[in-house]
Amino acid sequence: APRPHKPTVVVFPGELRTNLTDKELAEEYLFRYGYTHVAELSNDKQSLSRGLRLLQRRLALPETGELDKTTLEAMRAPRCGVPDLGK
Amino acid sequence: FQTFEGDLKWHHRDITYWIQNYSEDLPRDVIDDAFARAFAVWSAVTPLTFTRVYGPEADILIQFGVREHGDGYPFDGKNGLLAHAFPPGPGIQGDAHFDDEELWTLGKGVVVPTHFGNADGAPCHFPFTFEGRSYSACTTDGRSDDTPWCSTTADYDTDRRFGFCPSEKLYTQDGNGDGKPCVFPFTFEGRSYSTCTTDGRSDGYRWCSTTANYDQDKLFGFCPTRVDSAVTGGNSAGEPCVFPFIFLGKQYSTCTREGRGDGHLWCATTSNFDRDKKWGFCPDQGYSLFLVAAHEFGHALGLDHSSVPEALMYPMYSFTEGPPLHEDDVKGIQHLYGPRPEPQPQPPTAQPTAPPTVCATGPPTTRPSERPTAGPTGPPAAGPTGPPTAGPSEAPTVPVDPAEDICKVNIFDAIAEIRNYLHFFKEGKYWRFSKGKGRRVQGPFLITDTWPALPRKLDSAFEDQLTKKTFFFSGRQVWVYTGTSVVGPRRLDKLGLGPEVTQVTGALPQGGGKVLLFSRQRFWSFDVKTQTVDPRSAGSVEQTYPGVPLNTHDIFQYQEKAYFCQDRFYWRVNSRNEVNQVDEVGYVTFDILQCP
Repeated sequence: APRPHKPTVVVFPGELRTNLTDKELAEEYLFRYGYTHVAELSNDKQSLSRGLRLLQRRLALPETGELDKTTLEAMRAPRCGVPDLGK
Repeated sequence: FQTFEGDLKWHHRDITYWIQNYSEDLPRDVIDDAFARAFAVWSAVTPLTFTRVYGPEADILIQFGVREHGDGYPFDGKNGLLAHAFPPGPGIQGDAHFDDEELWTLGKGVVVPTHFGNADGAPCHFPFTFEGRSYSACTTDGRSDDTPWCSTTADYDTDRRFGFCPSEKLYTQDGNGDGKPCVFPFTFEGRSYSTCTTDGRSDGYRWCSTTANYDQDKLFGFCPTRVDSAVTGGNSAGEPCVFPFIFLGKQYSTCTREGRGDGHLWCATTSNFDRDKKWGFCPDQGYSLFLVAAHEFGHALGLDHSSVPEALMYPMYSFTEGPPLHEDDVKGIQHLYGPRPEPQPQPPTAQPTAPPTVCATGPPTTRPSERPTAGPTGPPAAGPTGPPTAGPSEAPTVPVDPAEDICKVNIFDAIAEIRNYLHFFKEGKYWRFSKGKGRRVQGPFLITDTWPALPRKLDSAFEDQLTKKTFFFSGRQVWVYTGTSVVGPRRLDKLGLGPEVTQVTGALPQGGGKVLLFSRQRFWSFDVKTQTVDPRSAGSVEQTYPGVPLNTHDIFQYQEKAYFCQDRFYWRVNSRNEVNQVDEVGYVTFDILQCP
């Protein structure tokens, strides 16, 4: 059977936020919408998991603390720009 | 539900809003209507009222912007972040901003109003079938004059309903070319152009010359946006796709998802993306401006995001055609403002005197080719076969609740002298006022009780003394009542007013069957008998009525004097000795209605 060709991903000029990794997307999202603060941004798994758990609870998603498919889909959904937490 | 820290809320009930600018994705009247309905979602369950004003003093300022738009919270291009708003308070607080790199629709694809044709301005229906083929954009197929058209029903082959799509071949907007269509080719800085261009501008708006030589004549206009085929986002928003185009050496003759990880369809706006790198996203369902606005206005009233996925205040967008408010939203907003007061029962009051009526069983008065048809805003007009309406029925003359007290209305939709009464129209209701009767105000009455065919929101009205015909204007539609008999809605085109006239803001009868019709800063002489304007009679308010503001939203004549209204004020113009002179400025409610 024909093998599906590997999709080529292109950088489109003028577009912001191109080709972020899932982790980069998550970190940027958690910070933008008030789930983590600059001080907490660090590489340890704990801080990311803490932020994810907060988000999952706030958005009524399954609370796994993991960057799972459901959470990633939620982060890619069109939404309002007002932060979910904080002032 | 969540509110903002400290229960931030408005401490007055009559909230005002100002639509500061517009997206080009939707006709302006559709944008106005979407915002009005979004506010109505909240006024239906609270004591709050929302009134549109035309200046920065408004509580809620509504703005479309892209990327960094002045508040330090930049938008992020297409999709992702759609809009944001600030909690109640002074200054930027309470304002709502919308990302203009999104495609704003009513949630079900682009809204393309049509011109001419036989569909009375109804919007395009996408997809539609023509000669067995399906179209999801306007097309020039089947025409030799290359003018884009569309069907206004799903099947042109059977229904034969069509209209022409916005096109620079039909008209231009603003500029100084008087709305005339583009002339191609035209010469600009010695170069020949056979399409619209953004050359020579830094704001990216597409324009053309309305004569063959711009260098010589300096006459131009802006090209209508072809939302059905223009791309959004990317780096050439507003441009049409070019098919076929080359991408990574391969040829594409439709929009594609190739090269993207997010699944969005895109196209190139030149024939070779590999060389020119010009692109944008193809039209899709877009985002419902009504739903996103209702959500943002929830923030502007003091609600924070909810954790209930079905709630309007949940942060993620999802399209619904049902009522947008969830129980959680209602609890939240009533926590801040309380419920909407129920109207108090009132004792019956005396019947107001009825205007003369025409026998309702007479034949239809319209010519067959002018039979009233369903306009985009409403069902077929009741016409003479409807029940006779002997004036307002049962409406009390004592206000039902404070919100209906005429003295609480800041700005009226329209004001007109009809049957020697000054009528004040507002949101589906009207009051009658006569100086002669000791300045007594009667009403409110329901507009539809007296004039069943009329929409809720009017722009202006006038009565012709000779024929006793009363003309009502709303958007690009006009209704003519003779007693209870009505002709309309008809489009302003039938009166000879071109598509660039988006509304009639006022009328000044001149006697002898002539009336000046106003649209913002311009006016034309209208012949009541032929019901057409004289295109050569166009005049400028600024030149003819010096001293009145240029952005008046209502103009009417009362006891031989002209009144120009802006916000809560009026400028009265006296035309003695052929010289127009402002002889009084005052408040509509205090100085005309003598409100306390």
